[in-house]
Amino acid sequence: TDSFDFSRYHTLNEIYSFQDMLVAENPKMVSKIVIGRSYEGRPLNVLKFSTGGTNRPAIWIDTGIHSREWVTQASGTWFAKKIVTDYGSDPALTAILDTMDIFLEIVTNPDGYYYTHNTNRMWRKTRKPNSGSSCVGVDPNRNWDAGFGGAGASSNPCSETYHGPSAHSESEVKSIVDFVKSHGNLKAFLSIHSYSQMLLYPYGYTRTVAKDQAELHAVAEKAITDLASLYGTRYRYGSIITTIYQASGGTIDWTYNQGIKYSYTFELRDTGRYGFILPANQIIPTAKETWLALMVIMDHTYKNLY
Amino acid sequence: KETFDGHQVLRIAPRDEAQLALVKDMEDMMEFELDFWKGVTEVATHVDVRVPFHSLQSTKTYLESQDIKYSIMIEDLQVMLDEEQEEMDSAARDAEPRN
Repeated sequence: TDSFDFSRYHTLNEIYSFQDMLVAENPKMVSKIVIGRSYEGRPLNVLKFSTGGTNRPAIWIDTGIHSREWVTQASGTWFAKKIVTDYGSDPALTAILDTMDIFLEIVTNPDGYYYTHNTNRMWRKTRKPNSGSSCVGVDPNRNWDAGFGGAGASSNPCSETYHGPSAHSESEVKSIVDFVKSHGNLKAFLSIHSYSQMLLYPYGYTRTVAKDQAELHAVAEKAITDLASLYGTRYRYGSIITTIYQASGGTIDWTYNQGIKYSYTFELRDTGRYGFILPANQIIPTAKETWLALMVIMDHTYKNLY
Repeated sequence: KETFDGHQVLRIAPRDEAQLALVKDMEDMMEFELDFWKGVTEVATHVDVRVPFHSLQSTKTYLESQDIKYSIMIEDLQVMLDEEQEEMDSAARDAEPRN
């Protein structure tokens, strides 16, 4: 993977091959878990970074749940290599991995990602047909059992924010739900989207203030400050509902309600005028600045295990 | 493969809450087939929306009739996608092992 070109976008198969190569190169630290299958039967691969122990407290990172947001899967690939490169040389990451595990799902919506490469670059949702409608797919960030079906999601299968027929109806979502419940020791959950440069914490489906709001806000402030230190990319931060809009059935609302305190959603850059058609030459700068923020949250989690 | 010739991405800047609500109403205009890249949040934050070619005129008429300011963030989406694809193809060619 040293010769893997992180500065360009890759197909689904290229990312799958990268994952297998990284595991083969680092058999003592990296393993691949298939937590389920997508609707079209593709494996939902999660890379596990562990230096030992069993069921250690862990951090979850996912990218690509909205398939068209290519800079997130590309950043996730870069994060995977960064973890194996920095372990043993970066004291902060080494300390984290000597105590905790990291789980990284790079292509959280593989059917959608494949579809963006081969049929429709604008595709965002899953690819499961909706009975009674000619429109396909569910917004996997509206399908979680947290305020499911409430305001801030659509009941129209043709909408980009369609919540689906029921909570966890999408296998891409249900597989993570089952993994989180079976693991039972996740302490941070970081779900990465693009674009609009925001770092968000619960809640999105209700105006109720999260009980850990003060701490989540302080950690977010530190995270976006470190992020901005590299290239000056400015982020806004706060709870979903106060910072952007009401969104029901969202990932981190569910994970927070499961007791995973450090639950955050990132909305990565577009500092220019590209939206999520971010030019490939911005992949590495985006990944590098985001990593600084991730390290703040992971370091805080490690130092404040609960 | 679906193409997006003539699709534009408009960057809309609602001036106040009333205009924000008018932009929010556009989410329900299913016939326009609008794709909100950055949804309606607050007055200070712009809204980015992809507009298919067939509803460009009516969308712009709607905005202009309400005196809602907008700019064209992406003139022709397909041109940008073609550039992205070309970049991927050439990088993939470069990555192929030499004979």
